[in-house]
Amino acid sequence: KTKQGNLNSFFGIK
Amino acid sequence: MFEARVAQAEILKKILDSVRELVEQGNLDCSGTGISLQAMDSSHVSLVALLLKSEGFERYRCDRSINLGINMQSLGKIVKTAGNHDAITLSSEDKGDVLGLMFESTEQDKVSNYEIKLMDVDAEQLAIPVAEYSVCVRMPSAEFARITRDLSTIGDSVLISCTKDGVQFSTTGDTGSGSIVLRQSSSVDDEKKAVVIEVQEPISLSFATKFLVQFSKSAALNESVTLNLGDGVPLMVEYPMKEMGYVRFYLAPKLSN
Repeated sequence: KTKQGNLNSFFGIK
Repeated sequence: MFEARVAQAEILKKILDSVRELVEQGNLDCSGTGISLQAMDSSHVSLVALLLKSEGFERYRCDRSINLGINMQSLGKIVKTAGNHDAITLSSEDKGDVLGLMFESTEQDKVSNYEIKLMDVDAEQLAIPVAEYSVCVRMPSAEFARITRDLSTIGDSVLISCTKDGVQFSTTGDTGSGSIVLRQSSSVDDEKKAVVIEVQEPISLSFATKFLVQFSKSAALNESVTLNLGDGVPLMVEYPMKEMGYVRFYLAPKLSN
């Protein structure tokens, strides 16, 4: 099972 | 005053075709060095970063940096009406509320003028961190499009696994599974048809098929595409555009639960 990650941590978005 | 002229409309058509399904609206950030656009989807899974360098234009002038908030669908529809070989001049006054577009035919016997209303787009430019990638795969862009399309008939995730021996794209769905392996080209007459795999560390990452399919529709921009993968960083898919700049797509991987 996988879940979709997002870009927030990569771009430092909280 | 901002003014940018491209000699052939075709390149702008291709660029807009490649981003307008992913980006509904965005800010064209115009400065002395060129035009850039960044846009994330609402779920922050993917990001489009476009760069059009000033030297890629036949004529370029930008007295002060401006943001042009644009509906990409509207811009795409208007630019589509230009002939492929028409010259296109984009222009905007410093505090203007429209983007002007002028199309000139090669014979200079037809001139079309359009204006698109600018809009407020709430999006700031992100400083995209320089990532360390474990793997860089360069392959024909048509092949990437074919692979993503073929696997999209089976599953909604594609696992990209890369070693020095090759790159494997695999998927599993309710109806079955499939996998495609590309080997590094041993001898290549045509650079652009080559598969080149650079591996620091073998890697396996899983991505949503639908985004890969969207990205791969940019094949018209370049015969080659590069896929850059690294642990803990988004996939970066790049279509370079010779002296003009690039279209890059970033995609967050799927994570094991």
